[in-house]
Amino acid sequence: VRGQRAITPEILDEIEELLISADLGVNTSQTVIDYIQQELKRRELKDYLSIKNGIQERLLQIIGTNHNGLNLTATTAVIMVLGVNGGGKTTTIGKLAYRYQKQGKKVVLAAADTFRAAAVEQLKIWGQRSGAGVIGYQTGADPSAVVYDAATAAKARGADILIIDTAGRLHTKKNLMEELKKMKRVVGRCIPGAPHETLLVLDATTGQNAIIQARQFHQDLELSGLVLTKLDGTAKGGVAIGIVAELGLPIKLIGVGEGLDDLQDFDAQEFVSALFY
Amino acid sequence: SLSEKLQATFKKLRGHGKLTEKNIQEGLREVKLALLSADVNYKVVKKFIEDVQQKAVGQEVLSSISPGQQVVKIVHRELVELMGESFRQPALAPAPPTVIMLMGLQGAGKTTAAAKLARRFKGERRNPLLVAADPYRPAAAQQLNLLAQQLNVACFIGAPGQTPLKTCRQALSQAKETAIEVVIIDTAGRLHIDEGLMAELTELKQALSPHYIWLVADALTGQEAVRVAQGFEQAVGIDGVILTKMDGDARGGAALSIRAVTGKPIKFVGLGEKLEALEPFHPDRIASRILG
Ligand SMILES: Nc1nc2c(ncn2[C@@H]2O[C@H](COP(=O)(O)OP(=O)(O)OP(=O)(O)O)[C@@H](O)[C@H]2O)c(=O)[nH]1
Ligand SMILES: Nc1nc2c(ncn2[C@@H]2O[C@H](COP(=O)(O)OP(=O)(O)OP(=O)(O)O)[C@@H](O)[C@H]2O)c(=O)[nH]1
Ligand SMILES: [Mg+2]
Ligand SMILES: [Mg+2]
Repeated sequence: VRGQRAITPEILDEIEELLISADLGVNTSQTVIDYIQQELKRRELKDYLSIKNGIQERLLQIIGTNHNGLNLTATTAVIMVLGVNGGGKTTTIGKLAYRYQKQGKKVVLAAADTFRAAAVEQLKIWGQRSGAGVIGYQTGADPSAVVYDAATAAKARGADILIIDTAGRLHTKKNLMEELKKMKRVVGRCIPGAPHETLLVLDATTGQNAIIQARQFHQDLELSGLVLTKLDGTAKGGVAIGIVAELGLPIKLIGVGEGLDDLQDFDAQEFVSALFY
Repeated sequence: SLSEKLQATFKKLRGHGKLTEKNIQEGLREVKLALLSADVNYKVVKKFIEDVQQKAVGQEVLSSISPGQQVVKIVHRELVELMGESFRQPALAPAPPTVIMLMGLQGAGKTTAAAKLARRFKGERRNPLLVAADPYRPAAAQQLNLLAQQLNVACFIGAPGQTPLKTCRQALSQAKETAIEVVIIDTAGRLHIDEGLMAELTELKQALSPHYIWLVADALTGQEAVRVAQGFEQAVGIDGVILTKMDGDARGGAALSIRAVTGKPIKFVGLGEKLEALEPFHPDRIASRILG
């Protein structure tokens, strides 16, 4: 969609291709196209550039601009991180731990993925890299027991922040979602008000299934926000727009690489502009 | 479901003459929407709809089934045909070991797939060796080693920080000295746009001459499946695909996208986190799933 071209009928096809290719999905793309069509009828748009700006404005309206800030005012603030397999939960926790340790905060990590091979070892290495302490047991331990012990230890040590790593799981597995609910209840009993943040990690390469994931995780666990990872690839993560529109959840953070520093606050304007690159 | 939608769309066609470009327009639009919402790539959908239109137009409207069902049948058949041949067991190399290299994006399921393949080969009485060639991800070698221990199969781990090339060379010479028939190389996840890491794969290919190089791809992948597959195909070359996480409710349109753009077969499907959750690929099953 380049600069000063005049408007042609093919334009709507081109817009559709652009939006669908960015994973916005059929429904969200259609609302944008309807809007552009209506603006064209009212002769509000005179060229390509104004259409592009019109799309960006519409998308910004849909997702809003108030996304940031984790709620970390509690004495021991608790962040619980969940999501389907391989999305980047453990790595995101390593990056978050590093961010807060650099701010002079004391961070403890709960290695509550007691299922997957070497999950605890993986988080322990992130603990070493970030300077955060890690509470974890062997594979097969009860994840709620890990959560409970980690919360107790975090309070005893005067930690500012406790971040809970959970095993990846598909939202369709009822017993695994029940396991997460139990972990959430357990940490709440140990630290009133916890978890203060319940973050769903979404891989930006995921297609429309991300909406179904978000709905199910939100219904079962009441999310406080989303993290969109792997935006350093070519995927635009456009499916997040429909999720925000439907569930009203803020996108708190984005992952842009595999290193400690590769974590950024979500910027709605940048996100929407990037759809056009 | 799509067939229900098409039934409704084509109600008025029943018992009339032929399927024409005009009277199947609405139905084809429904098919397009179904495929897009199943994450099939936009351009792949466009070409597919054109092909279906060519096959459908001019056909007599059958009296035995509804026109909607007729179009669904055509679409389903075209999808199955596009998804390619049904499963063929990968042939082993004439001189052992057969070398299989796995590659793909971060988190796609490569390490788990490597172990699942080892389990399958062991079950066929082919002695496998797993090779932990990911020196970057924290505890990657441990992850593969633990899975190998669960299966009681051999796993080669290089010295910490050693290059994948060195690790693979050592593993291969060890395999040749022992009764290893299949070597399965687990590589680090990487972006198709990371030139350095794609060059690493090319280097491994040139040095080891794997008999099979398989792309491990997540069934939940959206529109980007095409770019990813093309990236790996152009840089390294793909012999086959393993589609993981098919035990969820993702429609799996990425399978169609990858197949359409690379022409390579999907060999296996991952259906869970347990090591037994690997099955040969069935084109007709995924066609039904994508259509929804
Ligand atoms: N390029 C890129 N890779 C990432 C990003 N975040 C995570 N990864 C990589 O994605 C892969 C999976 O990350 P993990 O942190 O293990 O994901 P997970 O959700 O904890 O996985 P499970 O616990 O197995 O469900 C690793 O190779 C990470 O390095 C990101 O923002 N960009
Ligand atoms: N539900 C389900 N989960 C799977 C499947 N295959 C792999 N996983 C899970 O997906 C996550 C990532 O798997 P890995 O094998 O670590 O992925 P990887 O491609 O090796 O990741 P990197 O090495 O970081 O690129 C883990 O939680 C696995 O248990 C599958 O078929 N179904
Ligand atoms: Mg993890
Ligand atoms: Mg791996």
